[in-house]
Amino acid sequence: GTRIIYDRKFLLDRRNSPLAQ
Amino acid sequence: ARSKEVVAPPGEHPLQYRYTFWYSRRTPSRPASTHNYEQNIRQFGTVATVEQFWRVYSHLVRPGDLSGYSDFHLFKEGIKPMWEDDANRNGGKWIIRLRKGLASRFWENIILAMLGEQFMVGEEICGVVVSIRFQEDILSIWNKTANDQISTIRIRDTLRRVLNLPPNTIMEYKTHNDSLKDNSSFRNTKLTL
Repeated sequence: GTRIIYDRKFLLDRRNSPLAQ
Repeated sequence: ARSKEVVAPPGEHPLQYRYTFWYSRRTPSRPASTHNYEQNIRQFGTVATVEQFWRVYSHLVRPGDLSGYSDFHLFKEGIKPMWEDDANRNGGKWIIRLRKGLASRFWENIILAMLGEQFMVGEEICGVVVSIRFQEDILSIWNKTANDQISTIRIRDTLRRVLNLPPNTIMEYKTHNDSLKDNSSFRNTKLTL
């Protein structure tokens, strides 16, 4: 199946999302 | 049953695997037996999405600010960070020794590489550990099959890239079987440049 791949920048950008608070 | 509690809420970004955080601490003068290791290790959260990960991680003490003899572990859900676990029995780990002051940054970078599936070794990765000690700190990444050379070399090379390690960094590998034999995580390792 397909793998869910995220690069470092994508992951770091999610840190400030309201969903991550 | 625990898995069902950890679902991806709408709008959040699912991870390829669910991961569980663990913390352990022990008195260095006491020899580590399997029994007291298991007593001293606690899990404190499982995450299934990028956003859930940040919610847990952002509240943690940075490993570089921990004192004494402690370890943070982030392992795939269902795999205990113990040599004897079925997923680890035939495995081993890469070890990177860090001088004091670097652990927090390297820990974050190795985690992001694992959660983002940067290693490209199928199901091989079991988890990562940061071990806070007195003289140095140690980062480890555990994989399932110690004698799978293609995977272990790929893990090593990915580590060099994602951690931006200088080319002369010494990388050490130790099988969990050897750790069980000499009852030690970081002694008698195989060195490669």
